[in-house]
Amino acid sequence: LIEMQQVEKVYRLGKIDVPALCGIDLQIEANEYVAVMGPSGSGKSTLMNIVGCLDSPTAGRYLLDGENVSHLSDNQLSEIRSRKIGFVFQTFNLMPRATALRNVELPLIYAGVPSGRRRQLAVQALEKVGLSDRIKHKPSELSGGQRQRVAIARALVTEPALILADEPTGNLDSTTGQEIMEILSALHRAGNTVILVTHEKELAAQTGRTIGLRDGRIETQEEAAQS
Amino acid sequence: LIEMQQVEKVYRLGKIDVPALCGIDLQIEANEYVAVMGPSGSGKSTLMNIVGCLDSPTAGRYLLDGENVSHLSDNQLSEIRSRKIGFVFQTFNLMPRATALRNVELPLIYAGVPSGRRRQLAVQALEKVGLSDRIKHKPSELSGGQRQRVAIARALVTEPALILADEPTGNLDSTTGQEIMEILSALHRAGNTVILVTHEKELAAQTGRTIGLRDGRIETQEEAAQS
Ligand SMILES: Nc1ncnc2c1ncn2[C@@H]1O[C@H](COP(=O)(O)OP(=O)(O)OP(=O)(O)O)[C@@H](O)[C@H]1O
Ligand SMILES: Nc1ncnc2c1ncn2[C@@H]1O[C@H](COP(=O)(O)OP(=O)(O)OP(=O)(O)O)[C@@H](O)[C@H]1O
Ligand SMILES: [Mg+2]
Ligand SMILES: [Mg+2]
Repeated sequence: LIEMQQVEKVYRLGKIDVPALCGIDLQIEANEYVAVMGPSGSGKSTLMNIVGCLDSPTAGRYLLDGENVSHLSDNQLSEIRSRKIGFVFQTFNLMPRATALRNVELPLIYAGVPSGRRRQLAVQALEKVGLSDRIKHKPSELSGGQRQRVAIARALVTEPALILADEPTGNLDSTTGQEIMEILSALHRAGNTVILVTHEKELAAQTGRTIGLRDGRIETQEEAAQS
Repeated sequence: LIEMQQVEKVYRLGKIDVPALCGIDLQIEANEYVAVMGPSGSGKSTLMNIVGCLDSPTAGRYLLDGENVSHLSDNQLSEIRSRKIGFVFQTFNLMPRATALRNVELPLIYAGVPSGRRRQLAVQALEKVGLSDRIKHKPSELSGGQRQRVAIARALVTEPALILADEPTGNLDSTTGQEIMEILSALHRAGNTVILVTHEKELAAQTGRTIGLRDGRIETQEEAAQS
């Protein structure tokens, strides 16, 4: 499903170049469950942004489902994203003036789902993450962990084939975090591909393979013992 | 230092009342190191906002350093905050158009520190959290964990007597998270009061006492074995 060949990403800030990814070679098959770990600043979110077509590499080739997506326009990338990819952002990226329900409906609006069906799916997704009693609340009226769960519901509501979850449990207590992991595991068992950035080894151990990043390079790859 | 007597907080949203804190009785002495844990939505950030004079209780009494601060004006609360309290927000609350350096200088500007001294202190604070090479970057040019560390530097730069850290390591890998904990422990050893919200028992175990919240109430209080 995902093939990266010597992908690089350099952020250019005026005179300064910040290398975030350096020579990434990576393959992820459909229906894999992969964790990505590494120190702060090692390139995890940058990698996720490229995998998820939110950004393009500076150099190298990225094939998604056999298609070279390295140099597509924003519109083309946006079209791929909306069809194939659910994204749980590290910073949630919720619309601050919209309710939780509206935020979760958003991918369905883009997908052209009719209003009644759309509302039903969004309510179900919010129930799944334990937020039935918060659907009319705006992000500013929610706790940190509740906002994170709205972001998770929004990523999952279209049942995308590829789910990218960047630190989806960082703001959650262990019990709630484990509930989220069970949702992600169920999606993987149902045939979807899941890539999870996490700092917690216990969560990475629940996936099939862990990729270790450091300073923009893949440092380690470990198959999980149980999978 | 901190005394709360039957403190309540109810958020009013049109017709809906959301009880976030219900009958909190709490005492924290000067120079204590206290952790607060609990499920998502249990009231931790709400409690921190009241302790830190960012919000007022709906009912009950809150005495800070012997002064009843339950019913002060915004200006009065702001004055107390700027003199006494450093806050690491769960959502960082960085100024998006300002550099990391500028963000960290902000409390010093409010405190009237001269420009040269201000810059020196801000650079030192950023070095302390491992961000020497990022001082001119804006929040959008930083990783999640780097933004969190800017927020930490900003909270500590005035060396406040009371430090409130709401999930300061949620976006950090274990090594970087432990470095932050060592900074907080050093501040406690230096005589300051530190209150830490965390989901991680390993981090709570490094403090002197852990308060467990659930549904807006204090459910448990445990002294740490090592302190
Ligand atoms: N501004 C607000 N308006 C309305 N309700 C709010 C507001 N802030 C918090 N709440 C509600 O109050 C309750 C407590 O929220 P709080 O942010 O204190 O929880 P928390 O323990 O910090 O949770 P988390 O671990 O998810 O950050 C939650 O049910 C939340 O939905
Ligand atoms: N928009 C940007 N502009 C400039 N530099 C950036 C930008 N985004 C990230 N960087 C830099 O690129 C490097 C990798 O960032 P990235 O966000 O991928 O790290 P990360 O592994 O996700 O870190 P964290 O665990 O802290 O979230 C960092 O050094 C960061 O400062
Ligand atoms: Mg990141
Ligand atoms: Mg909170």
